[in-house]
Amino acid sequence: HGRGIALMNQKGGVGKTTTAVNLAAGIARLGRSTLLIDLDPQAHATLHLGVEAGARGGSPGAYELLLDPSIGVGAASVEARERLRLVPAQTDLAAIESELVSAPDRLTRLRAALAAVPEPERAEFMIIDCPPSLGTLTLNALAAVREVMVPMQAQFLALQGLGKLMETVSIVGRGANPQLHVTGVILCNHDAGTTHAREVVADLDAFFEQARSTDRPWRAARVYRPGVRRNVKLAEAPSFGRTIYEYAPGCPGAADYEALARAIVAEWDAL
Amino acid sequence: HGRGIALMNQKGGVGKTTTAVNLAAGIARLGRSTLLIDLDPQAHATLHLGVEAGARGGSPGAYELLLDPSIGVGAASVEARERLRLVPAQTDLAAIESELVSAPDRLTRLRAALAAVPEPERAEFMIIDCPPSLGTLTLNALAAVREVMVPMQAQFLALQGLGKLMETVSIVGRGANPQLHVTGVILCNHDAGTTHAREVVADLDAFFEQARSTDRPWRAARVYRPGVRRNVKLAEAPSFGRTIYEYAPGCPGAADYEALARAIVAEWDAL
Ligand SMILES: Nc1ncnc2c1ncn2[C@@H]1O[C@H](COP(=O)(O)OP(=O)(O)OP(=O)(O)O)[C@@H](O)[C@H]1O
Ligand SMILES: Nc1ncnc2c1ncn2[C@@H]1O[C@H](COP(=O)(O)OP(=O)(O)OP(=O)(O)O)[C@@H](O)[C@H]1O
Ligand SMILES: [Mg+2]
Ligand SMILES: [Mg+2]
Repeated sequence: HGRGIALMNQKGGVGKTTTAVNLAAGIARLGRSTLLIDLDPQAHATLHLGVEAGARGGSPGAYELLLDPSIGVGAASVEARERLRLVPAQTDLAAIESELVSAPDRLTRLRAALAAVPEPERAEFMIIDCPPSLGTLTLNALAAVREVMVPMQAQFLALQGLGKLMETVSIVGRGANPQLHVTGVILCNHDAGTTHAREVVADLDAFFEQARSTDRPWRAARVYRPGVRRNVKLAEAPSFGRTIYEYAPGCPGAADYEALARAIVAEWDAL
Repeated sequence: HGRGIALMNQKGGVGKTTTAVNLAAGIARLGRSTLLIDLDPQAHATLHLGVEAGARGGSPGAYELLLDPSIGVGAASVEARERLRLVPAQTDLAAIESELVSAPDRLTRLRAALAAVPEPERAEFMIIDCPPSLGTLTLNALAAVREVMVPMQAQFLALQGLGKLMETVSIVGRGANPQLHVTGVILCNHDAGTTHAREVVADLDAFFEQARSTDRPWRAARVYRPGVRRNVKLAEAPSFGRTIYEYAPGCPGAADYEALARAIVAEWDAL
């Protein structure tokens, strides 16, 4: 139906949330309807957009939606910006793993909720901000999308976690979601000038190249170029509850995420 | 006995491992016996030092030590550098939470192992590298030391997790370990030139100032100054299995971690 992307990386602090918010907002600003789902109990994407992280008894969000998909995505989301709806997260989400532990469909709750959205109400683009883990929340995201994109920093220790990430995608791809594949890596906080970053990117390129003639779910994946440069404006914007376009329109961070949004939309329109 | 420090922060990618390795190595290079314990299933500290992350059936490490403290810290550690012993981690550690779930002493396993070390064999300084979580492994670290230091980046979203971190320290401090306190924050990947960083540091200063006349376990805490500057050499060193002093002796990263090591030793000697 639409283009659904899970921004996933079990490593912390790599740029998932910064990318989720500014990519989703960037796509919405290009005139395309977008749904952003905050699946992280830290609720940083929710905070970043200046939306209240849900309190128990308040308006429903990701927690309520996973506990009872029948309440509907519409009821569990708010209009965060023009053409951008947000399913907010809340700290209660941390309890989801234990609360759903005996539910046979605990990994496809989000998929069920999205499947129930009437066609006219569906957003064209969907972005899911995952927590830094490979647990129930991330697995719900992986079952609910066709695509995975991996925000990461071009650093040696960041490469170490990739194997486990790809293995998780493979498991879901062989089981609950045969359509699932890795579309690419988004280089965040990128310092293209250093030899180290270039070497890590070369490693990534080679890793994807080797998969080209296989049946691995990353066989068509690539590193998106250029990366998103390090720009302190991107770290400041969340403290004002603003997207980078609202906070510092001309800055490198805004330019880089707008370029990424254009690329994501252009790829989709080309199909 | 000695100075025991847990480097803790449930937020990922903030500099725990980079600090653990280079601080421990820095202290050892000042002539002081040091024990570094890698409690992270990612085993990045172990990798950083060029030591094999333990394979099942190989020489014992943190996993075996937590499963059976009686094997002894000596048997579960290797001489990683002169005056620096390392208890290596291994991916098996990820299973510790479930394997110990019904053990009544599951949170004091590490403390028991350290208490059993004969006086002459004890290191003067001990550093524990914690995983990015507040689970069984981190709680074992908190029960085994007197001091917590929090590596973090001076960014808005990094401040959001501090409340939960402090609450966890309080809980352990009221329960298993009354001596536990937060000594300070170590600013990693620090960009002292930006207004944003200065504002976040000012927030941290104020947070600790407000606790001064209370009985909170961070009432004597402070932000260590100066921070550790961003320096790509620090990200490159682990890919060679080297400390920063071996990899790039003159660089800013080496200077900053050496200065921190000197400060940590000087504080101890002043008591
Ligand atoms: N390109 C960039 N330039 C400067 N700062 C950045 C950039 N990208 C992200 N940051 C900052 O780095 C920190 C980590 O980024 P972010 O929160 O997006 O990572 P994350 O992967 O979502 O983390 P978590 O695993 O905790 O969810 C944040 O403080 C963010 O503001
Ligand atoms: N001062 C610095 N300058 C440049 N790079 C740094 C600096 N400190 C840390 N890094 C790099 O940032 C990344 C994250 O650092 P590190 O692994 O020490 O964080 P961590 O808190 O231990 O992460 P985790 O939560 O995954 O254990 C690593 O690739 C590391 O090499
Ligand atoms: Mg995030
Ligand atoms: Mg680490």
